[in-house]
Amino acid sequence: TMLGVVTTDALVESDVWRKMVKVAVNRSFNQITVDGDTSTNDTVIALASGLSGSPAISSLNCPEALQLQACLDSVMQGLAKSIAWDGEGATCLIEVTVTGTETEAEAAKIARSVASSSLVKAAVYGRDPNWGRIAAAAGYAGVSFEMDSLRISLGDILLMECGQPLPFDRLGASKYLKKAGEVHGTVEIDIRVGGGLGRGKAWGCDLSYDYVKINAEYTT
Amino acid sequence: MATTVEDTSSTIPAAPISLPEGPWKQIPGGVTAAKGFKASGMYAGLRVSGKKPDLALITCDVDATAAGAFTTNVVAAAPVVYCKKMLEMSKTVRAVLINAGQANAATGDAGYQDVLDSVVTLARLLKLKPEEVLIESTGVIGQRIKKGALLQALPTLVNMLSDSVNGGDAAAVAITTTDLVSKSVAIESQVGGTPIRVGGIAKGSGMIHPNMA
Repeated sequence: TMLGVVTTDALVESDVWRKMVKVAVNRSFNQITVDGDTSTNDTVIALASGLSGSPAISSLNCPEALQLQACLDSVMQGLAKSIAWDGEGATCLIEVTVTGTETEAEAAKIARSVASSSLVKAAVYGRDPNWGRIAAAAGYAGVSFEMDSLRISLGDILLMECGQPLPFDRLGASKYLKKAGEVHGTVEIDIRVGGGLGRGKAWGCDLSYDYVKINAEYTT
Repeated sequence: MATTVEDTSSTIPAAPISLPEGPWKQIPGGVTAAKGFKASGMYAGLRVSGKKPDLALITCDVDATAAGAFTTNVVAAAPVVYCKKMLEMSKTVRAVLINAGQANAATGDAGYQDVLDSVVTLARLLKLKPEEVLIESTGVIGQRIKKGALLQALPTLVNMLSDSVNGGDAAAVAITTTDLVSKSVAIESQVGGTPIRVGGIAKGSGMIHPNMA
């Protein structure tokens, strides 16, 4: 279960605030995954006191609303990433960035599909730069794209371009994964699926033996 | 029973927070950074094991404009059902109570009554209307909250409320379950040329694939 409480002293009208929060949740908490299990209790409550004396925001399209939306996205993404970073049994955070789709929602869907893949998560734990699993998880996300547009990189190591697997420094790629695990750092997976302007991110973590151990013990 | 605010935030370390670049700066604190908010966290004896704080409260000095996002899992917990109802009826909220240890999910009518009893008792202590108080729960699914211990701890929890960084940190620790770190962050930026603050706390480590709406 994830719970969140977000507060601000900006002055914002109720309907606008509710729309802003929904957008920010979709760009943050709804883009994380640890085990693919959606809880019965997931909740985010967002409260605005209005005590800062800032100008009242009564429309989504004014500059002030865009400023507040950016702040809200940032705080929620910071918190959401820390949840994925602290996933049960995790040794590293996995950040998946997808570009080249027609819409933000399509990119977000592919990114979350890859971040949710048990095979991708297990490969990261095994320090295996398994680009095939990444491609497969992107392929079953339910978003259509041209196979020969597919480009995949792990950190700054290019694994696939124009849908063709590339020769790459396998040992170096494995070391990249190993180092991230040693410092509980971040593994970055970048995927490009076409020429569109859509881009989205998702965050997850690697799948370790400890995940099973923790959940076999955390019983009813 | 109560643990001082200073003790609670020392029970688990804070998560490293990485924020996207933007026209803001990270400032200390979390939910108490923005004007008008107070928080507290304490050990109320709700957890199955250990003495980590397990009860948190966040309040606003004024009617806060409120929004919520909730699980789309059909087996929604009693606090989720309650909060959705309240936010359909009201645009503002004054307090959020959060308990860790039992999820109060799949607990039927008795679980929903536990929510009502907790909210009514807290509202009375805060001199608010019950519908101005929301509640979040996390922990083992199928188990009701330890209502006796929770209600008994509320006066102490209210007395510990603080607008300090420690108050927010104490709440961040008290909402955790299998988390190894607490999650809290705050930023300062400008809206229309006026400084504003946005802050928050979160928890989560397992059963994580949110689809909130």
